[in-house]
Amino acid sequence: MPQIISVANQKGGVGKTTTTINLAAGLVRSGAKVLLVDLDPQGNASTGLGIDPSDRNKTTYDLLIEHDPVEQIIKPTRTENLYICPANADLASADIEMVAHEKRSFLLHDALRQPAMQDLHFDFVLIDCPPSLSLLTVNALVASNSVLVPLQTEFFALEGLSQLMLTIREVRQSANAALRIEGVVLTMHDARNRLSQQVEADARKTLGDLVFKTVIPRNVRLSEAPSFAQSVLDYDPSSKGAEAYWALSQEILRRHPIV
Amino acid sequence: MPQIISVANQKGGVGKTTTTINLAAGLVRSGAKVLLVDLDPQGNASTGLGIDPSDRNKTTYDLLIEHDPVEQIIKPTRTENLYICPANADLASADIEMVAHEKRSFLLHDALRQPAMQDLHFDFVLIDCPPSLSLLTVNALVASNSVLVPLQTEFFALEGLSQLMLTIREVRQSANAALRIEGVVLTMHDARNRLSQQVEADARKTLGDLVFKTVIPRNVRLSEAPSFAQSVLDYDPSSKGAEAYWALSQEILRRHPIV
Ligand SMILES: Nc1ncnc2c1ncn2[C@@H]1O[C@H](COP(=O)(O)OP(=O)(O)OP(=O)(O)O)[C@@H](O)[C@H]1O
Ligand SMILES: Nc1ncnc2c1ncn2[C@@H]1O[C@H](COP(=O)(O)OP(=O)(O)OP(=O)(O)O)[C@@H](O)[C@H]1O
Ligand SMILES: [Mg+2]
Ligand SMILES: [Mg+2]
Repeated sequence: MPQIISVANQKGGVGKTTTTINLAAGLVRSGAKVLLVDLDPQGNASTGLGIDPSDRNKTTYDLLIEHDPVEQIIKPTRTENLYICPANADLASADIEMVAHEKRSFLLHDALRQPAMQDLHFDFVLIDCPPSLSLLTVNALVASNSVLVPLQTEFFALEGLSQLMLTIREVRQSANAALRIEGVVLTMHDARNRLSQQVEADARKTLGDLVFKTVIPRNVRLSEAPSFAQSVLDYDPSSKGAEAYWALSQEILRRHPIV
Repeated sequence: MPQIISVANQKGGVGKTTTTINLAAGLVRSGAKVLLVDLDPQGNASTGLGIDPSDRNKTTYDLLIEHDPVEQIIKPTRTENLYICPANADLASADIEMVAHEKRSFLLHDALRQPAMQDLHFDFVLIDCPPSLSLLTVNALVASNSVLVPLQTEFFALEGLSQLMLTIREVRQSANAALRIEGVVLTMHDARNRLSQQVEADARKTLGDLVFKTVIPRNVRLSEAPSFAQSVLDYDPSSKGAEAYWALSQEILRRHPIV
């Protein structure tokens, strides 16, 4: 059974997609086999990994709503051992369509536990969540072993954290008792900026060990890489952004060694 | 009747809230009376304008779902002539609760056209939308005369634009024939950065005059201001961020002079 990790935060633009893509790249470089599930109707993770919009006739929508077999939806990416379940705007209607479904919170949970998934031998499944606490994100939390929370070191970012923690607790009580917090990773950090330093200090004070040691700096190479459909590890391996996501992947692997 | 403008883009973290707060501040400094409707369950606009979380017993949720009178929900802010309809996490359930309502797309439209609104003599209503194309954002588009789209000059930001334009067209055809695009404002622009320059060039080529002349630069004073519950115009009037949002408000006022 792979370790299933949701990358979630309802605050927009905090680095969820960037973290999912580059953490996945770090894990596969260390010998893991990884599935990235794009659960955002924007489909940014699919684009960032080079899946052309015309090449997404089967998406996460089909996995959730049409119950298509997972091996018909999963695609290889240009990075060896990194596979993706792509997304496009079809997924936007899934939220409303799932409301009427009696197992609405468990659709992704069940889809990722089809017998065929065992044969694919993934070590990790990373789920890139949309910027909301809608049914799509709830599905991700119910399906996961743990949640990784990117936290931008900006003022508005801290505000949403308590709401997210509340939702995680609700999911743990109602649908997934084993759901843990993998950790909080500080993103777009600018060590010279007073506000960034203050948010980092606040986060470490209130969240303690939940905060990863690795801090992701603001680094332009991270925002350039997806326009070349590459992870930053492939695009510019010596950049500060690549080094940081490599370090984050090693922190994760120390907790969840590849067997 | 006030000019009702939605500030919308389903891409997260592109500067919707920052634009709504600071454009509103520029408009009131020019003599307008403005209502800001916080339509995001995160409540960032409410926090950025100093409405304490404990002071939000009546919110936009009550306007939409409980049909409370608008004058019971609207609050003054520390900025003279700037009023707010605050939001909190209650609004997150509105999306699901509205699905069953027969006039689900028109709830905000009707709420902003109550007779009491005439007596309040607002010149502008600005609606801060959440990062999704859910029923909340559809309600904003149906209620509005026009849509202002903040566009971050980053790679992922351009990708979502066609989806947003599609949704605007659908709303125009099905519910609000008069809905226009007020314009696209480039945000967090870094003139030294190649990607930023490229995205600006692409945006002006494909969108032409829809793109405002004013470009909002990346400016740390913009991210600091909300932590002091101030607009950037009050926090640091001589900053590049304040100058840019002042210029944007003047572009808007040239099109919609205060009568
Ligand atoms: N550490 C970083 N340094 C510089 N730019 C970054 C960094 N992390 C992310 N970015 C850029 O910031 C923008 C937002 O990041 P990203 O899209 O990953 O956030 P998100 O949380 O997935 O957004 P959404 O809420 O829309 O899903 C993107 O343009 C991305 O390239
Ligand atoms: N021009 C700018 N320069 C520097 N920082 C900015 C600028 N505009 C916005 N910010 C900061 O970037 C972050 C994202 O901006 P903001 O919250 O306004 O975006 P949003 O689109 O409203 O996000 P969401 O999708 O979560 O609603 C905030 O921390 C904000 O303070
Ligand atoms: Mg994303
Ligand atoms: Mg916002």
